[in-house]
Amino acid sequence: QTCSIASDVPCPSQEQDRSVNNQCSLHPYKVSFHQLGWDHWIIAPRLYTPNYCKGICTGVLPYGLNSPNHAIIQSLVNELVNRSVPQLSCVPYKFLPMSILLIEANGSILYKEYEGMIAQSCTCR
Amino acid sequence: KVEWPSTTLLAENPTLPSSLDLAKEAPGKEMKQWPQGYPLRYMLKLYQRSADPHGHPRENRTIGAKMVRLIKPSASAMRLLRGPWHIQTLDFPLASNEVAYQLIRATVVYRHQLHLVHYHLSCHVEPWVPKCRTKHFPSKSGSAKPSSVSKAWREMNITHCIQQKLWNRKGRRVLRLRFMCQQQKGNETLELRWHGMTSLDVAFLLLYFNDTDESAQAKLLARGQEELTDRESPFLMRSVR
Repeated sequence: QTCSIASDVPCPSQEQDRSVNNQCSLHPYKVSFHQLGWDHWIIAPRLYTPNYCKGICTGVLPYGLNSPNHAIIQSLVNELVNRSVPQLSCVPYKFLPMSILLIEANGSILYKEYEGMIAQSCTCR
Repeated sequence: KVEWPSTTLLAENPTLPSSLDLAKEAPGKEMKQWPQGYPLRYMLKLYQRSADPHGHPRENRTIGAKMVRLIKPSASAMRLLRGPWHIQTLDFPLASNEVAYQLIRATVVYRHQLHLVHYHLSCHVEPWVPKCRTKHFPSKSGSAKPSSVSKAWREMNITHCIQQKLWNRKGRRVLRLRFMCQQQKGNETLELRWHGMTSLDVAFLLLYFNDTDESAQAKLLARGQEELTDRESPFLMRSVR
């Protein structure tokens, strides 16, 4: 908004516009407990969809990324002031729980709801 | 940069990071026998009622607990009484209390009918602890909740028994029950070989847990902070006034 008014604020380049598709976002990903080597003690479910976050966190950060003020400022410092200050990382923001049925070491069978198992949204931080 | 680890590498070396909450329940590489029979079927049905095929907890789940543990008896001893009665003593070891969870319900599920070749037995369980209040399901008052136990099995609520007599004890805790069976007909007394009977899974214990007040508050606080961040509009993102 300000780049068209203030001459010292650079406007997003065409290159940045093209990189919108690579912006930090949630990617679905499914894995089996067999692939993780855990199928000898996890009874259900067979498949696990943890998802992951991937993408760039530079330029103008979209509002929906829920980045705190500090993250936005750090991104600006990296771009405008000092490149040694790290860029932001695309990481999970909200999570969903997951119910698992498993066998314990003593042979008991356990049903348990685990928090923080599935990434639901991403943020730049 | 986010790099997804190679899945083949993990399968070859299935060690678990100690910080993973899920890892605390993981048994060693030398796994005991995979559970079978009715206990496994019971827990699978409980899982299907409570979560969808992807593992997402169902919104309309009626389990009423965040964690349910099925414990099978660790030891049993058989005693043949006079006449048609047979008694099996069942010991259920109770693990030490987990700080983040509180026991809300305890039930024992047992076979009340045993059909052997030429013989039929009628069975029930009794807590070893005197003056222990128990309650059978479905209750005689006619609970609207459908029973999740098959016809050959019965469920008995022993929550009061465990909470009052056993749960707050220090040291090793064992719930002892008597599994008593009576021959239904025939004068000939059957000498049962209980060593083979234990494989029939005659009874198991179910412990239901929920978050303690402290851990529930901590989770609510964490979620509240997330919601506060959602509602808070960073000043750099506010629309120009």
